[in-house]
Amino acid sequence: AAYYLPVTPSNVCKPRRLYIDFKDVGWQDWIIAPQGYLANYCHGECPFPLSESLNGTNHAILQTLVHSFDPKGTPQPCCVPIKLSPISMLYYDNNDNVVLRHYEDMVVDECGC
Amino acid sequence: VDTQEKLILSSMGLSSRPKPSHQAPVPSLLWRMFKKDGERSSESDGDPCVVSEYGVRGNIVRFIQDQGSLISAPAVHCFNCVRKHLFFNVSVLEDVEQLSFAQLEMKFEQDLAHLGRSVFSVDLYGVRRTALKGVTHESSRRLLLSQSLGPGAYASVHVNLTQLAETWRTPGKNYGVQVEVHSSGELEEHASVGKVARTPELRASLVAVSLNPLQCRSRRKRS
Repeated sequence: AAYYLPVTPSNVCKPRRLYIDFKDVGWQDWIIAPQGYLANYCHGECPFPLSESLNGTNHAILQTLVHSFDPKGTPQPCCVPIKLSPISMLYYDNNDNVVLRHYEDMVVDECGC
Repeated sequence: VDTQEKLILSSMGLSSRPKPSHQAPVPSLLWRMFKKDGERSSESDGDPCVVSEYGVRGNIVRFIQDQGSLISAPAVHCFNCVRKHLFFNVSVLEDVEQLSFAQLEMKFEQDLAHLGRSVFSVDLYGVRRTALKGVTHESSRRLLLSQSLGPGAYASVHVNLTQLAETWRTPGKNYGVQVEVHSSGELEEHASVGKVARTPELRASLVAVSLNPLQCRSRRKRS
């Protein structure tokens, strides 16, 4: 009980809003469109006990269990993307050709432990 | 940061951050496809591994610029005509990519009407081997298309070159194609075929649709 730290809902693992502007990484000269996109990221804790909403793997369930017994020896599971979606990008390549390309795993839709 | 950037650029098929020397206009078809892709991904609908505009599998569409030049050497069979060598650097496709479709698009962006009642014909040849400068042996090229362009409208010619473009991917096998524009009617005064093709009116690009199977997960449901 001494180690039990209640986690407020806002600290729980979930997708957080992140807009990536290609200008911020210096790619604006060769990416035609989009100028940026909502990429999101995963952040938050995976507390014991893992609820269903946290989409924990069996491994994560056991890791939280072990963590609850030995917090110093075993960390909590990580909050990671479990569902990602693609975007399309229009850009100039190294030969000045215009390219339309479909990229997988560019947007975080769901997170899990 | 450089290592991270190289990693993501590499996954995009780029060796380094592109530095476009001139910002070529984006073909309207590509804009339409880009906008349609955006709508499709928001609806989680459709197969992202299919380019429906061309009815083939693919997740990459390139408009490859022509890097060829006018052929100035005279030819016996080509009096009062203009010849141009078209060359498309298809080595931009990665080895892993499967070429699904390649189409040559030639646009005569000048209204041919001012050239009077004349009719133009366009002959397209696939070049089979290197010929010495100024020498054109018929055996070194093969006629792929012969098409008339009537007076009036802004003309464009589309030719499916999928098979030929696939051979171009073999190093040392890309000799490009030759275009000959002939006049088969009487030109009005001050007009010449040269005016059609010497200036940037003849624009050519190769539309290449390819599939990188490592970067395309079909969302089609299993039955």
